[in-house]
Amino acid sequence: NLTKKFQEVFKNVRGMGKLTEKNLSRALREVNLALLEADVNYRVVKKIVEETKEQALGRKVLASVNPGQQFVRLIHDRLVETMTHPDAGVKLDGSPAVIILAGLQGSGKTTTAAKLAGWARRQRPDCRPLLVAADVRRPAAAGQLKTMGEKAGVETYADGGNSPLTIVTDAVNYARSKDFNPVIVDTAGRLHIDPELMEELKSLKSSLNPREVLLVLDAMTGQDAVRTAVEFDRRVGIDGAILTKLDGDARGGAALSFRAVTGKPVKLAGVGERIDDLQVFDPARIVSRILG
Amino acid sequence: FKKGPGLSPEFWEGWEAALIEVDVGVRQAVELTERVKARAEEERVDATAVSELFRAELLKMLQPLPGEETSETPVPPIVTMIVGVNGSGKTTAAAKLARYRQKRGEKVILAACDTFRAAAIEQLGIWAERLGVEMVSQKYGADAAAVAFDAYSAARSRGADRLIIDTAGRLHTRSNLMEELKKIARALGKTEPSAPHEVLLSLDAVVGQNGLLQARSFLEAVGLTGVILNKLDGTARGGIVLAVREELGIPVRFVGIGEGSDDLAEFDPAAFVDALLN
Ligand SMILES: Nc1nc2c(ncn2[C@@H]2O[C@H](COP(=O)(O)OP(=O)(O)OP(=O)(O)O)[C@@H](O)[C@H]2O)c(=O)[nH]1
Ligand SMILES: Nc1nc2c(ncn2[C@@H]2O[C@H](COP(=O)(O)OP(=O)(O)OP(=O)(O)O)[C@@H](O)[C@H]2O)c(=O)[nH]1
Ligand SMILES: [Mg+2]
Ligand SMILES: [Mg+2]
Repeated sequence: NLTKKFQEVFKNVRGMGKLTEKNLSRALREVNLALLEADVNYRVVKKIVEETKEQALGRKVLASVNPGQQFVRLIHDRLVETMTHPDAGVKLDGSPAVIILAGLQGSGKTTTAAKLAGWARRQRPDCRPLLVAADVRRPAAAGQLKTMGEKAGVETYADGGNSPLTIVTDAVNYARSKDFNPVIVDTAGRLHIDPELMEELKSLKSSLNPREVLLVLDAMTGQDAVRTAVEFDRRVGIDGAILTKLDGDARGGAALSFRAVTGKPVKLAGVGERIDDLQVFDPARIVSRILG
Repeated sequence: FKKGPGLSPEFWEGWEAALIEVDVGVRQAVELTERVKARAEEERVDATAVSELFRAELLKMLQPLPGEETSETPVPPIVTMIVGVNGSGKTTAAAKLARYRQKRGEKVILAACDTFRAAAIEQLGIWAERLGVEMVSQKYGADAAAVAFDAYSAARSRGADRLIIDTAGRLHTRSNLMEELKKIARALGKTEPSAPHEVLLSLDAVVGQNGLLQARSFLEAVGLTGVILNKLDGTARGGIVLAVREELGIPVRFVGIGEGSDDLAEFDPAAFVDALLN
């Protein structure tokens, strides 16, 4: 692990005086390696390592008894600070609050939509969420959402024959008339380079004026996470991300990449296939995981 | 020996970066760059020729090994099992493979062995209906191994050429789910010792280094004859398959390039390498 590696690097530094350029560069190479192996994007890593170098040199941080541990501390705290965001909660207030889930194919949107409905009910026991099956492309998508919705004790609005825009517009009117809140919209998986589908998402957002547009991102995503994040944010505008499948052993570097390139928060974490497997995102936990 | 103008440390670092950015992985990227650098210095090539060296080295890594293309023809039905983590594209790949075989005049039967996830059976059922292909399924909660067993008997008695088995997505870290997978493979082996004849790992092209861990676990659990690399129509390049090939010896058999039943192609190493390098 990284702490051990740093102990190795710094074991010739007897903790007195400043660290040297030489063992600092060795330590930074270890950080570089750890972050890349954790799937953090190459350019994001470069930036982090540069900033860490400046910080370490400027701070005489290693004039301590255990420089290796100190160095890990430095990186760890720095990354936790990066991952933390002042506004990382999911907004549920509105009449109704519309929350749109978007993302690449198979990232976990449909499952997460149902989980989010259940989560909303736990946060505000008096609210009645409505799920909207706006994925008209994938075979049995509406059925999947409906079944998951039942597990959360939440109703699903579906309408086989119409366009996503019509479905969601009708659903919001229905929600308003029957006092449902929030309205959670499940959309079809799409590639960020598909102009037609990105345009569809954009027009969905502009006509619904949603409280939240959340990118559902698979925790095992590699270097391409930055492309996805940038494109979804640039073309549509997103308020945050939900990182899924964190119950596996992917290091989750995509979370750091996402945060670094969009500046938006990761709000929630999917940690399993069951309806309750949704948690508030924990910056410290993901950093420990990324640093290995 | 004097280095050429294009071959500075920054130049080689640029190549390493390019490889890392397509998910080749740090270790592989460094090793490959070292290898090419050594060749470049030995052969005294300039910057433009380096690209060709990388291309050649990458192609070498993806070529089939001697004795790998054995074409023993088992008693029909030839059984293909599709495995992999959640959302990687298995069900759609099962449909695409069915279509691929169907176009070659083969009679295919699909088995819905995901008896767990919401609407999994309906999803495969819609594909089966679209393709005019039979599907064997039971109800949710049924034992996946029992469904596989039944599907084999049905495929056998109906004279099918191929049986394609869709399984539930599972994270390789869930040992109980990996045990279930072994059970499915054992059930097939009981009815026909050589089955399953093909076990394909469905990998999402966006997956990073975790793809190698996935491959290792699935290989250990049920053996893998190949990889289906899905969603290659996106921007991710799936470089992790190099490590899967290099370290585990598993070749890519097919690539998924879209959401339709025709969006499957046989793996073309040259095209794959070109995409990686661009
Ligand atoms: N282990 C685990 N599996 C998850 C998690 N979230 C979703 N899944 C699974 O991932 C797979 C894909 O989930 P879906 O909800 O169908 O994904 P999607 O984004 O709606 O897919 P498309 O609509 O096809 O784009 C399913 O097998 C889910 O059960 C999670 O946090 N952990
Ligand atoms: N763009 C693109 N999308 C794909 C490709 N293959 C599958 N998909 C999409 O990815 C999503 C997930 O596909 P599934 O076939 O349901 O994946 P799965 O592995 O069976 O999922 P689980 O059974 O839930 O684990 C669907 O929306 C598919 O249409 C591909 O090659 N390209
Ligand atoms: Mg979905
Ligand atoms: Mg499936």
